[in-house]
Amino acid sequence: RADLGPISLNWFEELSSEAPL
Amino acid sequence: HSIEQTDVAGLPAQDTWNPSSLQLVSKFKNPSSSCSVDVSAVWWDRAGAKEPCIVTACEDVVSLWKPLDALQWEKVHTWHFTEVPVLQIVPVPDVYSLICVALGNLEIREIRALLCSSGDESEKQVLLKSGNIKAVLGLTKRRLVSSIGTFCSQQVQIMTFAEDGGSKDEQLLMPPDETILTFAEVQGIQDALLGTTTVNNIVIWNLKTGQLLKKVHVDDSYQASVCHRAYSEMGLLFVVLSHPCAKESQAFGSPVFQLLVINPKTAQSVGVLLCCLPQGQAGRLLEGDVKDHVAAAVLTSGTIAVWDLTLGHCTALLPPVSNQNWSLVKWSVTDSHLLAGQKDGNIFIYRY
Repeated sequence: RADLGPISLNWFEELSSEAPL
Repeated sequence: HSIEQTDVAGLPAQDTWNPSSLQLVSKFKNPSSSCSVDVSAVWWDRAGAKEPCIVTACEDVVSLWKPLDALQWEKVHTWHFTEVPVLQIVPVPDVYSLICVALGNLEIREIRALLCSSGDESEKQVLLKSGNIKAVLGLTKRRLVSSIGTFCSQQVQIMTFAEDGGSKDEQLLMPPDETILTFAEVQGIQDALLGTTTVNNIVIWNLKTGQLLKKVHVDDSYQASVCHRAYSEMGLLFVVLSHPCAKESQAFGSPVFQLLVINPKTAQSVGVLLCCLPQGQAGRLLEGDVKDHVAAAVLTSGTIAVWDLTLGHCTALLPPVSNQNWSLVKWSVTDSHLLAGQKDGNIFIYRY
């Protein structure tokens, strides 16, 4: 078994708000 | 929130695959003097009705075949290429009466749209892109993504098709400063796009804003991975890769496809399924295609192998027919058929 860290259902929106435009 | 480590599919599976899962539906021969390079399916408008047609590509000619009945196919259009040879067909979902092809020698130099004039039905070609094209993929909603150039001089462009086959709209994506090998759309997230790169990273873009969202480094045991399919479920990204450069290992034989799970938030990843050849089968991947949960590959042995990614094992093997190795395999985009081709122009259509 491998731990992938905390999972977010809204990963796409969250990464989009963090990434430079 | 943890995932089972890699399962190995297809190892002791000699008795579990079912050869009858592929049934021959029809076949035809494309009488061309040059080598057969690709096959695909496309919706084509004829007298106001959309028909599922087959496209065959040889080095110097692309042909459109329409169904005469359940068993027979008739060639209705041909486009000729005298200067640069055809390398591959680029299927574009959501378009009809239009075929995209990539042309070049070893690398892609041009992408062209092939269509017919609305008046006299004569064949015409529209040049869409030219340059040192490294990767190209047709996307839903009449779009085409391509990367031109390498490393820092790379341009990643999304083109939207106009009705006449030309480009209607162009948008740039932020380049990842490493050469892109392949693209994959993400099922379940409308505006997400993945790319694999030459340094074993998977990059994720936002197609709407052009932002580069994340780079995920994947296992270095396989270089130059090709991404065939990606889908997002429960906050995780599932990616089907093939490894054309993978070496055979004693333990697993030749790995053909791999299902990888990525947490995009943390960039952690783990392999969950490795599709290997059933015992007694030799060879490596020549080319592969994945649709939904089924993966098909032409092997260097000339055999086609099919894996069910949900069952986790090889479900069909199709040995060479009439002593002629298979060289092409594609899932039809118009139905659930498997299109299998040989170098001399024979095309076989199987129901899976």
